[in-house]
Amino acid sequence: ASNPSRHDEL
Amino acid sequence: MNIFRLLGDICHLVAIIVLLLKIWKTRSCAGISGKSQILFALVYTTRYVDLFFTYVSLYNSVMKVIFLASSYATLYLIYVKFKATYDFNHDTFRIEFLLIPCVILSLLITHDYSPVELLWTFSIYLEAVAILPQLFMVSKTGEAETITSHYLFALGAYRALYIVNWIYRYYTESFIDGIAVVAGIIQTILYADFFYLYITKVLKGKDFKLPA
Repeated sequence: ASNPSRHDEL
Repeated sequence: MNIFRLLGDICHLVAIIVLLLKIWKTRSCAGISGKSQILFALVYTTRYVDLFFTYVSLYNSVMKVIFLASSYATLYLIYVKFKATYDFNHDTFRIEFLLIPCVILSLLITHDYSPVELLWTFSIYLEAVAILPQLFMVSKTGEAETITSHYLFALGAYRALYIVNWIYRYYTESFIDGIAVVAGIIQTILYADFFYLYITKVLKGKDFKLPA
C-alpha cells in the first residue's frame, strides 16, 4: 500500500 | 502542508542551524554527542534516498537536501575540524543497542517490503531514539550549555508539532500513518523530562543543570 505521496512529510 | 507541519519543519531547521552555529562560533563541540549526530545522519540518509525516486515538491526536496548536507557538515565539524574538543569520554552510549533493535523492528513492522520502504521505516524508528546518546551525555555530566538546551528544545518541539499535524491531517484528509505516529509519540515522550527542566529553568534565565 505504498503510494508515492504517502511519505510527503520530512 | 498545514501550519503545524510548517512550524515543525522550521523548528527542525532552527535546531540544526543552532547546533552548527554553536560549534562554529565557539570552535568547539564540547557537550555535543557525536553519536547522536551519527544516528541523525543515518536517519536522513535512509529516509531521503527517495530524493532519487519520488518528487513531492520543491520545498520537500530542498529541505531534504538541507537536512542531509547539514547533518554531514555537523559530523565533519565534530569528528574532523574540531575533533580535539570532542568530549568522547562522556559520549559512551552504545549505539548498537539502538541500531540493532531498529533494524529488527523495521523488518517486523513495516508497510511493505520494498527496499525504499524498509529504509524509510528504519529511519522513523531510529529517529525516535537517536537523541538518547545526547540525553545520556547530558545526564552523565549533569548539565548542558544554554545553547545546547535551545538546540534540544527546538529538536524536541519539531516532532511534538508533527503530532499536532497528524491529528489535523487525520481529521482534514483522513490521512494517518501508524508507524510515524507511534514512533513520533515515543520520540516526543523521550524529551518530556528535558522539556520540563527547560521550561522551569532555562526560560527563567537559569543554567540547565539536572537536580543533584
